[in-house]
Amino acid sequence: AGNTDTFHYTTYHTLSEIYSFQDMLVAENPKLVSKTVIGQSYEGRPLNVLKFSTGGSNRPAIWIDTGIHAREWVTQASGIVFAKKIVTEYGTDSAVTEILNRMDVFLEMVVNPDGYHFTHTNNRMWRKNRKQNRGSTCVGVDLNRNWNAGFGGHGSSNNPCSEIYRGTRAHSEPEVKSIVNFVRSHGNIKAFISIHSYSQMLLFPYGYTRKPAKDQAELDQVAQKAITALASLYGTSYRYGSIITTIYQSSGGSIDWTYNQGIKYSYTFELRDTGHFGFILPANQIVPTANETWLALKVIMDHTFKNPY
Amino acid sequence: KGDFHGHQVFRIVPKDDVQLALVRVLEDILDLELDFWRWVTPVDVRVPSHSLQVVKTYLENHCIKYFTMIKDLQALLDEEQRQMKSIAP
Repeated sequence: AGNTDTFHYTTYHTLSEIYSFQDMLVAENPKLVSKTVIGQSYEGRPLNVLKFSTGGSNRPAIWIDTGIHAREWVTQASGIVFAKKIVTEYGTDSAVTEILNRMDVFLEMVVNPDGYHFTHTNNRMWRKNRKQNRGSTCVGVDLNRNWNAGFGGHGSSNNPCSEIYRGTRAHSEPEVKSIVNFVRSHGNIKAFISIHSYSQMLLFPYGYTRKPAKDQAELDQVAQKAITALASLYGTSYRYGSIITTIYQSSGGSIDWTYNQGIKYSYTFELRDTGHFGFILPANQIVPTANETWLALKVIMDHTFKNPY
Repeated sequence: KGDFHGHQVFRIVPKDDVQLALVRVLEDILDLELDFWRWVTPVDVRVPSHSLQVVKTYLENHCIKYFTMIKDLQALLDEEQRQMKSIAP
């Protein structure tokens, strides 16, 4: 059996390898890491969330998720690196240590396990989950159009054959509903960061409306600081701003919902492609991508820690 | 397992909103089986082999700039698999 020190962070992994990694990390760090299963995917796979906590009860928390879109492999791979970084930097990095002494971190590495498994076994280019849509031969719902935030608006589709099919109703998908239930029942999540690839952007609400978020000035300032930290490692250049002004209108997205739930520090990343590989980012870029992103994540986490609300 | 032999990924650089709208028209032509990787400018789109000529002609007829970002998608996927297998436990 391996361990998380000898684990290959420089390659992509199957779903079962990722789940094994999670179990290893929990076994190696029982006082810091635990695994919670927040639900089951459409095909019945467990939706695992790692909890990093030094104690306390219902502490203010930071949520990070990767892999809502199946084919964005660098995101799931980065989630593995982040998990390892949290345990290695606790006790050695003052910012991470201070944060974890007062707050919990939740990390869902594979939000869409059915889709991710499908990319390994059938179709590397698959994006959505694997829901069988009634009345259609087309499969899957785009989990980042299924949230109850402008659901059904522009930038999503009601056609099951579309890559941005929103589903029949908000929170219809178990992968989404499980997070919704978790966030609601926890009630003390202060930052929610959802990680995608690719196009090198750091975005904040809103995507479904041109109305600026009421905290736009602060979100903008933190984003600028975060991408500056990110660029300090390899010079990777990011754009930042609200989703609708920076990319395009997209309705039913996760961070619009979390922001409307009162989670002020709601952000979404679009990770690298610094070259021209798109979703086929070579595996030797996993660790550099994760390392630079980690610097930006720490800025957001640190700001959340230092600015309680 | 999905076969992406002959698929290419184009990076399309519309010069204005009119050209962008012309690119978006392609999305609705289901027979082309295009897979848009990026909707924001520049637009990246995976084009199956059977649609390559049609898409190229369309872009050129409308003077829309593009270049081939990935010439052989399957080659990249094969390399990805080879690398994973070489390290798999």
